[in-house]
Amino acid sequence: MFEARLVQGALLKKVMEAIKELLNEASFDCAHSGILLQAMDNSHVSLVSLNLRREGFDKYRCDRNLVMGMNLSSMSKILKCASNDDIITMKAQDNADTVTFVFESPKQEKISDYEMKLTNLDQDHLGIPETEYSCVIKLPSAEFARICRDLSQFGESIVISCTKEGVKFSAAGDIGTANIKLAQTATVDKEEDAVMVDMQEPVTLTFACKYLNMFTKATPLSPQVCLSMSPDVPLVVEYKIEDIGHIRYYLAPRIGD
Amino acid sequence: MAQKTILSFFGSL
Repeated sequence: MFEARLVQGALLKKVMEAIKELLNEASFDCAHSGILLQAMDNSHVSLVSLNLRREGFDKYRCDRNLVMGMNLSSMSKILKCASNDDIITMKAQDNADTVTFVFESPKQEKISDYEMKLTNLDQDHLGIPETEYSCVIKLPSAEFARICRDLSQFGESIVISCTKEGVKFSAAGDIGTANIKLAQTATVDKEEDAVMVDMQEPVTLTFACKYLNMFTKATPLSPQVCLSMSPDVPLVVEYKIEDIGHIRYYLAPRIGD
Repeated sequence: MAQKTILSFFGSL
């Protein structure tokens, strides 16, 4: 028996918005410690890694490990039926071929349940090496979304360049060039407004706008985003999901001329 | 520029 009840059901709705453009389907690996999801986009350029710890749920029960392959467009249709203030429960029997979503309104006057067929996805898991990144940049998530959106008008790629002075995002194309420089903030009233750069060595990498823009669909999950870069390895874009977990996107760089 | 794939960095478990 698997059952996970999330009082802040809106978080699950936001998680779905954050992955559904990138992934058509994904396996939710449910275990005693929580729910994990790891999946690549169709082109195998990016990888999504979602972690929802059991402690973040109001109620969590997982008697035996369960892999639930879900069609995300179907799951998204179902989660759209939940109100933002609904409590959401996901449950499944052991070895079941369906999962049930239960939505409870805060005062319990409306309770809906939706049963969805599971699919057998047989997805490979990738080993993500533990890496000490050369540059770790924290910035407001809305600022990052804005930068990706603005620079996408200029070209298909964004160059992210991190030095001790700060971080520079650049794009170039037919209409011209664009550069956005963010300096590390000295003092801020709210921590979520801060730009922080932790640099061991300067790094410059180039990434496809298309994917960065898809990652920014996670913006409503967290006021801050963390970018981690090292030379010639995938970028990590991480959004914390309150005290329940995180979503990390890994994006392979574009290399060469 | 050539787009690398994630598989060229992370191997299957």
